[in-house]
Amino acid sequence: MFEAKLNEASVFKKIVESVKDGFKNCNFDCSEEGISMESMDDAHIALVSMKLGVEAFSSYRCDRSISLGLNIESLLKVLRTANNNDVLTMRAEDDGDLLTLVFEDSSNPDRISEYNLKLLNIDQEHMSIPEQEYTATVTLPSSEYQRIIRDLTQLGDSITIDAAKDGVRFTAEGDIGSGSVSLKANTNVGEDEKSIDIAVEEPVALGFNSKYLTQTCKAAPLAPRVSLNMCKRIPIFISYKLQAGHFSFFLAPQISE
Amino acid sequence: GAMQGRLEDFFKIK
Repeated sequence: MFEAKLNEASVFKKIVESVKDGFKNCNFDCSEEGISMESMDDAHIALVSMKLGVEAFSSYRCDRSISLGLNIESLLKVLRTANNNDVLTMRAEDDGDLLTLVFEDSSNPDRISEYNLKLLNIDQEHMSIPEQEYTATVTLPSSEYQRIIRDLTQLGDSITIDAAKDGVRFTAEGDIGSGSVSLKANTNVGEDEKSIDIAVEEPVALGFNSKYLTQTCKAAPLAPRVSLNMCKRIPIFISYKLQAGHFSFFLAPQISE
Repeated sequence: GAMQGRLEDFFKIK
């Protein structure tokens, strides 16, 4: 038996909203440690990885590790029926083929809604991602990151992120012209939610398809800060820290020929 | 020109 209760259905809704554009079917792996999910897009350019630890839930029970294969679009149909502050309980039998989602309206205890979603058998490839030291890490407000990517995407299909010791620069070039946004490192490191924290051992510049970067911005409502971890010639690791877990992307860079 | 890399160019698939 698996049963997990989230005090705010919106947490799960935001997670699922953030993966809807690139990822069709996902396995949510439930264990005694919490719920985790890893999925690659069809083009094998982006990988999303999520972990919600047991502490994220107001109650949590998982007798046996199970994998809940879900179609993201179907899951969203159900999650969108909920109010943000509804209490969400997810339940599945060990050998069942359904995930039950129950929503309780905190302002109207007399209303309870219940949905059953059919589980899918998803045969998924997994990436073995080695522990990686990143030589450049930029941490900034997620709203700022979202704005930069949104603004620059209008200029070109490709965005270069250039991290140096004193700042980070995002550049786009396209048919209509070019644009860039530079952010200088703040001195109030780590203290302020608005600060730009830059830790660069070695300057790095990597280019990405802006469509995929846009996808990594969709998680901005999940956390106030995002960290961009880069190293020469390997995928960027973009991570949002959740209260009890993380929501992250690996994104393969463009390789110059 | 730049070519789009794929994740398996960098990581192994299990």
